[in-house]
Amino acid sequence: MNIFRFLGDISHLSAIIILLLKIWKSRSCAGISGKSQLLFAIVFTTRYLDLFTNFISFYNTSMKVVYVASSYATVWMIYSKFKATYDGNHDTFRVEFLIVPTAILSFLVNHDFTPLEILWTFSIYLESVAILPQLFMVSKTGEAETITSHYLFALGIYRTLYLFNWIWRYQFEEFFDLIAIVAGLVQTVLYCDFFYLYITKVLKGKKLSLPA
Amino acid sequence: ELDDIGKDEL
Repeated sequence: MNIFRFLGDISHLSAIIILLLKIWKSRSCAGISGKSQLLFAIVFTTRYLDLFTNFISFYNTSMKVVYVASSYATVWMIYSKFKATYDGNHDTFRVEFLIVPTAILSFLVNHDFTPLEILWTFSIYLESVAILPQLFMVSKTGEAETITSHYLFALGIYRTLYLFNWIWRYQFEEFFDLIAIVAGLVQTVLYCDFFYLYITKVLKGKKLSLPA
Repeated sequence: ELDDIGKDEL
């Protein structure tokens, strides 16, 4: 464990908590893409299948349980509990264009042709593009609530910090995983536009508005 | 091998 990975996990956890609280407290999922949350639930499910078979540490197991539980709770709130507030008309990104290519790619490019490894690889590829429906929805509605932009910032920063974690691990542990690094780079690049708007607007107290 | 270490990440 190193500081970058720890801060990354904290940032990821806080993004998940921010979103859960926003929906629960405001009893509304307006402006939130249910499709992205569905993709995240798939990402965690396919990545943490070894949750019960491969104990690494209490921290690792407990974080995995929290991630999986909270992603399902978020999907449940969007599609069931508060579905009346779900803005389906603006959440129109075709997720099959994300799931199919990443699934095919995980069969072609992986470290080991075994079910667990292919599912892990699929989850890494899918995570790198899972935020697209949400970013697409924000660009369609032309703006996002401030709390939603904080959620997106925390979520984007988590993988950016993981990039530094991989530099650290390459330097000091002679470890690197090219699949995770390339997917992490793609994931971070997708946020760049949003990072720019967040830093130039939201941090100055303005509302986040994307050129529609 | 190397790759197994990676699986300690979330």
